[in-house]
Amino acid sequence: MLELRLVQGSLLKKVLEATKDLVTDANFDCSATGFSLQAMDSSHVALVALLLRSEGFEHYRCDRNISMGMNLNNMSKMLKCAGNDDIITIKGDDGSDTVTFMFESPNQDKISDFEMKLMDIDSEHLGIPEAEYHAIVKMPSSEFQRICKDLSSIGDTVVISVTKEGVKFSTRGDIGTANIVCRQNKTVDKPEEATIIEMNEPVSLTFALRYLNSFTKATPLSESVTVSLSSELPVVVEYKIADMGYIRFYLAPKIED
Amino acid sequence: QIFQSLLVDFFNNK
Repeated sequence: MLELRLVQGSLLKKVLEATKDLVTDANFDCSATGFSLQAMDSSHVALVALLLRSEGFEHYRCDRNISMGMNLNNMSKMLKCAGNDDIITIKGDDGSDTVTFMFESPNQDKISDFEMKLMDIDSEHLGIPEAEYHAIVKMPSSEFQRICKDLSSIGDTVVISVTKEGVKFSTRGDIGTANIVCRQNKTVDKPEEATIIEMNEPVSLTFALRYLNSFTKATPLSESVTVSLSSELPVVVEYKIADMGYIRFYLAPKIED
Repeated sequence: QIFQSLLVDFFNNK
């Protein structure tokens, strides 16, 4: 028996919008810790890891660990039927091949339930080691989104370099080149508007902009984004989900042969 | 020449 009641149902709607273009089918895992997902894109270059901690739900019942395979496009279709202010409850039974999403309007005058078919997904689960990163950049998520979008009109790949000068995003394409440098800036009115660069060593890595642009679909989930870089590791682009957990995207770098 | 690496080059299958 599984019953998860999420008062801020819009969070789940936003999570689906952030993931459904990157991953087609995924297993949602439910345990005492929370509601989580780990899935790779079809080319095995990018990975999304989601955690919504059990404490963030108003009611969280998960009698035993359960994995539910869902088509994210179909799940998104169902969640789009929930209002932004609706409370969403996810219900499942052991051995059932369906999951139910119940939507309640804030004043309880409309209650809907949508039952979706589950699927068997033979997914690969990757072990992601804890890592020390050479550089961690925290910046407004809207700024990161803007940079990725702007650069992708010039080139296909971006070189992200962190030095003591700041973080530089560079691209080149048929029409020319572009460089955007963001310097540390802590003197802002609100902490989420700050750009904070923690650097242990300079690092420079190349990534496909197509994937970074896809990650920025998570921008509505958080005012700030953290980009963690190490020369031997995939980049981690993390959006914290207030009081609940996170959505993290990993992207393997392009490497010179 | 620049190649796209794969996640399994860095992370292990569990």
